[in-house]
Amino acid sequence: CTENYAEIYYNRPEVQRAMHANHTVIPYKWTACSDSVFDNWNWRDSDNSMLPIYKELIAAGLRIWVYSGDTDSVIPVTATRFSLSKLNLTVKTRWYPWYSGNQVGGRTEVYEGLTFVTVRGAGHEVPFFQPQSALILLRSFLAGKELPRSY
Amino acid sequence: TKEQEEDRIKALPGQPKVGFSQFSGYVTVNESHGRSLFYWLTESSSHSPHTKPLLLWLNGGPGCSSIAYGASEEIGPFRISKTGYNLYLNNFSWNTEVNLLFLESPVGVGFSYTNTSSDFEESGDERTAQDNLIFLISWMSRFPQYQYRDFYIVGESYAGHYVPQLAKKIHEYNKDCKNPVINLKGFMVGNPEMDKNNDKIGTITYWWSHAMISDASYNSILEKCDFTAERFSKECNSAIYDAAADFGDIDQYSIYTPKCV
Repeated sequence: CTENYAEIYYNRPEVQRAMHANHTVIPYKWTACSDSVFDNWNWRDSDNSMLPIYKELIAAGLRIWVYSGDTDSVIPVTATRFSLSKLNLTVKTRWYPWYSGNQVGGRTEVYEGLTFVTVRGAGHEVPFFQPQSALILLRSFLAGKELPRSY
Repeated sequence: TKEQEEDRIKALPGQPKVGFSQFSGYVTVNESHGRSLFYWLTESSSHSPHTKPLLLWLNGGPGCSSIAYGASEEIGPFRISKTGYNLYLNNFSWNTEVNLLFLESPVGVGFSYTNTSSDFEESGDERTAQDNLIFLISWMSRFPQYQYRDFYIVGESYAGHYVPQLAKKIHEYNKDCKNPVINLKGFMVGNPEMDKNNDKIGTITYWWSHAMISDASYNSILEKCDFTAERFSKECNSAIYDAAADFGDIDQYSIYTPKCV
């Protein structure tokens, strides 16, 4: 329900003043998700597959990590695994459980050029549902290190 | 810079006392159309924010990359109370590790706006990536302390499009630049849209393997749907619609979480 709280907070004039927002008096309310942007989206300009870009950026040497909250059914973990499998990446570090505190945080596999991570018990918004695990994930990503194998 | 100081947030209504700086405001990405994107920077709460990387967060949608999700629900330092009148601290905020830059994008999302109404009808991946690159270049001239700083992009859902597309734009821009100021090191995406066909097959498989739909619904979708098609057939859409009735009243974004009434 937290989206509802944001709708109240960001529509308060004093909040908008403090944030230097809406000085042109936009003729619609602040909303978390814009239906009009979604409804008018130019889908012809939306590629069916992002995989060619991933390949290009892996080749360019960028650090690329993909994570998946495993209780999301909108873009679930199987969707991401099926898509990633089409990249035909070489496995560098085999699938293993990683730890968040004294619990399994999820599973991970490190490929050449890309790291895949699942986050146990997290829905679509991973840092919202599993904040501690998400912070561990961020630290490992920034450090370019594999996720912890033990607690 | 003077512009930077003008964007400084003294304090947000109802916020607890904090030891980090915040800035927010607009960056114009298209002068003639009057297209401006709204940003919110929460600097790192560490003792040395100037040594910490810059991380740009983008949400999905399309149409949902607003400060509600990344900033207020997920990785930002503040959570909003039930009444919508007070803020409290997120103990796991990512600004302990990085300087967090939230961007409301494209125009029409959150506080971002355009003076040209036709812009609303022309939003798409390409223009969003281009506008976001222009935003970053302009923003870094307003905040020169972040030029050459390690820079990462993170996002979720439809940001599986936004994030790699922006990364590619930056990569190409940097290749053409003698002295690139955007020091892109990498990106991370969560539950991302990556590949329509495989995403869809994987989704249907998840529904079945997590006992969300019946065998009959699963087989019906597999029989009637060709996810490689440009447009899904009526029969396919109908099979998916019928299968969704099996879900019951749940939150599809987190299948074991009670739905918000």
